[in-house]
Amino acid sequence: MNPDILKERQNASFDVQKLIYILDGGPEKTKRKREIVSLVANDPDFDEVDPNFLSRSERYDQAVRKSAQMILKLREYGIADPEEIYIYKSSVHPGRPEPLDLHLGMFLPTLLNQATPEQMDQFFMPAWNLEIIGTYAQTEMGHGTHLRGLETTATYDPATQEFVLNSPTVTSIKWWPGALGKTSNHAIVLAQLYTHGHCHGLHAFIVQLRHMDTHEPLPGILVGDIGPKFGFCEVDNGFLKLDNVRIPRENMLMKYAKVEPDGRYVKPPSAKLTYGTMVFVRSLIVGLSAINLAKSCTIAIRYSAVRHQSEIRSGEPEPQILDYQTQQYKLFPLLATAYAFTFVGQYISQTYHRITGDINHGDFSELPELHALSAGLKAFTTWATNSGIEVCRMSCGGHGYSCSSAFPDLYVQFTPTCTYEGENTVMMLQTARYLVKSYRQAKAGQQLKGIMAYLNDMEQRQVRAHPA
Amino acid sequence: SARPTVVDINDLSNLVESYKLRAATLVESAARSIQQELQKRKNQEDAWNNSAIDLVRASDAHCHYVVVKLFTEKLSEIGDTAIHSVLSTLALLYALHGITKNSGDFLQAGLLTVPQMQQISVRIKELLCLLRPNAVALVDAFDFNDKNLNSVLGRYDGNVYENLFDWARRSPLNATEVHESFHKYLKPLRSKL
Repeated sequence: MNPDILKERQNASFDVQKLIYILDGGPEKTKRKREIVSLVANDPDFDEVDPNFLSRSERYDQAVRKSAQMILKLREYGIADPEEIYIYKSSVHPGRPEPLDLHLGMFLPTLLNQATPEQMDQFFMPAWNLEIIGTYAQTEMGHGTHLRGLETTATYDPATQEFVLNSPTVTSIKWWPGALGKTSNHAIVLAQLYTHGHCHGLHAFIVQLRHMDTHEPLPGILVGDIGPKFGFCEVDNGFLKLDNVRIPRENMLMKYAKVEPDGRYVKPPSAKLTYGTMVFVRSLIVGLSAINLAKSCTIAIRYSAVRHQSEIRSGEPEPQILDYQTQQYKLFPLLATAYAFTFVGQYISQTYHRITGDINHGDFSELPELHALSAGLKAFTTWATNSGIEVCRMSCGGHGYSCSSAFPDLYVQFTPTCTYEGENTVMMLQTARYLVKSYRQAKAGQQLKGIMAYLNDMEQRQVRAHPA
Repeated sequence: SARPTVVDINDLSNLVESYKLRAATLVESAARSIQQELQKRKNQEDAWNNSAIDLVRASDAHCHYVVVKLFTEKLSEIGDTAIHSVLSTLALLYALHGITKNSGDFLQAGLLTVPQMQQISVRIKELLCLLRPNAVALVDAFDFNDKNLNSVLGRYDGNVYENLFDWARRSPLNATEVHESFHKYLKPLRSKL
């Protein structure tokens, strides 16, 4: 052990172990987390070549190998709790996305939340057993966060009781979904639904992309990898062009909206339900921000305790760089932010599960607030974390530039969160729409509930700028 | 009426209140901007677009308020005195640092005075000193193991330099003492010069 870092630990005024329990949610959770982490750490099947020394194709190949092993081991150890799966997955692929992320994190949750019982019977177990490997194809080459602008069409044909899916333009080609390029054989495709010549907006459809045995693309499907990106080397983000692809009526996710065999359309109780998976992922991203900022602070602060540089007092030995006020001013506010985001991540995750429970019981009243809050907090936390990682890197001087510091990987893997599941400025504007609406309601004398209730106080208090 | 909302810059509940009023002020200001745009006979969509900067600021302030509020509320769940103390210091630093970064909003809304802003700057420096002895322990509490962190600089044992050297030696460029590019390009070049 380096003597400087040993001394730091001896000087602490609190019991670190107790704080770990608080962050994890209790001693039992910490114990279980460590058991799962050690399962991976001691497993030679997960040994790997340092990805920094591999090409992108080699990185993808290594990640697929580890993901396949991961699925087998999860079954072998009977790990089924989502939180425990997440811990196991994060240990197998530390700090990196992996080829089955979309399958586990979006395809399966979308089925769980939006499939009918019959669809669950048909798709869930094959997906659970990875016969079906799925992704979530929403974004298009020319369209992102503005979902109403998506162009892919699903036109219902009552004669055959099928939907006909098409990518009518170049800009409508699905673009970016993780694991779409080479890994998946199915996708949940978001498309504009047409019945009897009327457009009913965006709906989700399960589309088979590749042959179940040969993995060859099916007729009418043009699918592939979009090429190297700024990070995400382990994931085959893909493109998908659909040319008159026919799927059975039963492949539209119909828990809420429905298309009857004769083509009659039944509206969902809330239009926002189609985007439930995105809200789920946005909630996860808040927690992800906390983890990435916490990692960056861990690296920068430990290194700042070990690194000695220059001199504060003339003639004395080089001090630890953590003793410089400027270093503390760079890092400690970020450390505080990492803690703040950890607690916010816990809150949004609990709120998501509580409101999802309400939705399952038919209560949609809090859904708009959840949308607004998850969108805003996703943007707020990812912006702060993205710039925070860079500050941490810069605080480590020249060595922060080396891939061995982990900062380059942290930065490139985290940066996309500012864009995916909703570009941040657009997310902030979505939150603003809800804020302005709430403000107008408060002004009209309505009593607001939840986190917006403070706008009522505002009405009463009439705060105005005044000279100090 | 000129009395600022923040009476005590060390009182987190005062600061939460201040963040709340900042958010409310900016929401009101954004709503007013839309109204003003509409009075210029612009339609709703154009009025919205012409107020977008204010709207994003309002959302940002709202989220900031939520974060400060949740951090402060979390403290009430923590029974261990030593941990409560260090996390309170962190929460205070987070709140005060956010105020200095957005001082214009707080001053403009009359939530803080200029002398208070100066006090906050001084207080932040004191908080940095208070946190210094616990900094490493606070990051240790995130409980990332070395494999998960995957960083030579952030190793738990702090043995950075020897491992940095080992890591560099494993670079594929070091697989052979003489890289093939020397024989392919540099040596022939030398013979042509």
